Amino acid sequence: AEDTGVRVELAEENDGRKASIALRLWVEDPRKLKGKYKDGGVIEFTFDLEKEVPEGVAQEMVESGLFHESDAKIVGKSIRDRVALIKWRRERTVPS
Amino acid sequence: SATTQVVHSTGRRFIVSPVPESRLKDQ
Repeated sequence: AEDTGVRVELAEENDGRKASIALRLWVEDPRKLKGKYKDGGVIEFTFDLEKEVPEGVAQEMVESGLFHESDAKIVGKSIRDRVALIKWRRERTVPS
Repeated sequence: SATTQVVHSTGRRFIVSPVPESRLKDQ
């Protein structure tokens, strides 16, 4: 596994239909979070599988003061990897 | 709890919480 210090997982049951899903981002390395968020470690947010771009959400987190600009790439990639997996699973699931 | 909400200008909400004890390791 890559040691990025950031992990993304689904925060809700994935019924395979909704475009908007809840994701939970775990920050394993607290040094990545800024200022008053240093005591945090879990960030929950929703992501639209059809309309949104992982890197865009990572940039919003940076603009919101959660992450340093230098971590935007890692955060974006972590979200992208998870989203790709979720989409892959959906494509393989044949609706009954 | 120490949960904090941040709302970006796009309207997206980020909910920041501490890591639960059970998920902490090496501490």
